[in-house]
Amino acid sequence: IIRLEKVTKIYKMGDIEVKALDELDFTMEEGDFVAVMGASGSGKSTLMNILGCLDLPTEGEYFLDEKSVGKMKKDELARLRNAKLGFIFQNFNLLPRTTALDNIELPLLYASGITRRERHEKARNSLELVSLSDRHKHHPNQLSGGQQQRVAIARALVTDPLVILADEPTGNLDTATSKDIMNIFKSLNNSGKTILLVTHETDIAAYAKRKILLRDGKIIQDTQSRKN
Amino acid sequence: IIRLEKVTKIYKMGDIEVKALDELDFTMEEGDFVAVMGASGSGKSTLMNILGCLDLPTEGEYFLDEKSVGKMKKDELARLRNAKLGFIFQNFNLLPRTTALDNIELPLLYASGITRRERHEKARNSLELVSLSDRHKHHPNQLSGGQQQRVAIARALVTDPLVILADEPTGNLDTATSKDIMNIFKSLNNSGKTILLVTHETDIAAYAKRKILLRDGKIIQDTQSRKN
Ligand SMILES: Nc1ncnc2c1ncn2[C@@H]1O[C@H](COP(=O)(O)OP(=O)(O)OP(=O)(O)O)[C@@H](O)[C@H]1O
Ligand SMILES: Nc1ncnc2c1ncn2[C@@H]1O[C@H](COP(=O)(O)OP(=O)(O)OP(=O)(O)O)[C@@H](O)[C@H]1O
Ligand SMILES: [Mg+2]
Ligand SMILES: [Mg+2]
Repeated sequence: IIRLEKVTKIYKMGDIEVKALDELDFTMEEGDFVAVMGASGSGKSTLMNILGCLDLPTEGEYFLDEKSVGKMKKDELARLRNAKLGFIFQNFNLLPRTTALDNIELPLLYASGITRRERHEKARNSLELVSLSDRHKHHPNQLSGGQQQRVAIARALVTDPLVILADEPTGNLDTATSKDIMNIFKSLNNSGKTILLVTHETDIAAYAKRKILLRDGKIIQDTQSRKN
Repeated sequence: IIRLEKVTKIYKMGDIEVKALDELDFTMEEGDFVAVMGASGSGKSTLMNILGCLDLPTEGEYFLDEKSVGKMKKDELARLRNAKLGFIFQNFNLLPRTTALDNIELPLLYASGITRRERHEKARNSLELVSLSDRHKHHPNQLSGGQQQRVAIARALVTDPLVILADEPTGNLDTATSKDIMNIFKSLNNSGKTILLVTHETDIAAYAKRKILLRDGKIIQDTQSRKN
């Protein structure tokens, strides 16, 4: 469902160049549950942004559902991304002057064929799933760090995506709340969803079926290929 | 050095009220190293914001260095805060269109009697301390999540504060980088600095000498008072 071939990403800032991904190869099948680990600055978010079609590689190919993302037109890419992917950002990326419920409804505005009433209901169910129903009217700056993170998780799940890309989804959550969220991911994976999760916490990575380790933009360990 | 007496904080949003802190009593001596834990939404950041003089309690008293913060004039409070406290925010709070180095220098602009050259040198040393010297020209959006967090840590330490308030300082850092940061805090505490650290990770809390547990705005456990 996801295939990266020799993907390189170089950020250019004036005269400085930073190579964040270095000829990276990576394949995921439908129903996989992969944890991505690695040091701060090793390229995890850069990898997620490319997989989430939020950024383009400098070199190399990305195939989503066997279609080459690099060769797609912009609106076709946006449609595919919105229909298939749910993305949880490391910094939440919630709209500041918008309620928690409206933030969660946002991805549904781009989906065709959903009535306003269905949108509200799906958003309320998603908010209920992360135990924040009583905060539906709050704006992000009226929520704690972990509550904002859970709104971001609810937003990513509201479109019932096939592939969930989560960048450090438990970074601001206490142990008990983290377990609730990981159990949500686990049950989604059991029902056939594909999940890719960046984390620096080994007990969070333990929920995944496969672990990869990034260093300096390359995959240096992959529990799947080594069969260990 | 820090004393809270019956501190209550109620956020009012229209017709909704949220009691984030509930008649909380808390005392810290100079040289203490305290970890604050608790579920998402339990009031940890609210407590930090009041201790960091960034917000006022709704009820109760806060004494910093035996002076009542509630009774101080605004500029006296700002001077005391800038001279004594270093604050690391849960969401970093870096200036977006500013380099890493300039972000770190910012607190020094408010300190009297420091030359421009000393400011640069102190900022460079602080950036070196968190191993990000090669990123000094980057803006926050050109840095990874964990790198931004380390710039926020460097900024809090550049004024050599007596009291360091850190809200989830390792939330975005891998294990090795987290250890580096915790060892910096440990050596600062060994040299007499007072440290209060919010964390949801027990292995991070293990670096502290005293642990308190918040639930619904109250301290329900304190390793110091129980002598365990
Ligand atoms: N500005 C605000 N306006 C309204 N409610 C707020 C505001 N800030 C926090 N709250 C509420 O107060 C409660 C405590 O929030 P606080 O940020 O202190 O929690 P926390 O323990 O830091 O949580 P986390 O671990 O998720 O960061 C939460 O329920 C939150 O919704
Ligand atoms: N927009 C950008 N412009 C320039 N450099 C960038 C940009 N984004 C990231 N980088 C650099 O690319 C490298 C990889 O960044 P990335 O955000 O992918 O790391 P990460 O593994 O997610 O780190 P963390 O665990 O700290 O979130 C870092 O060294 C960073 O400084
Ligand atoms: Mg990242
Ligand atoms: Mg908080």
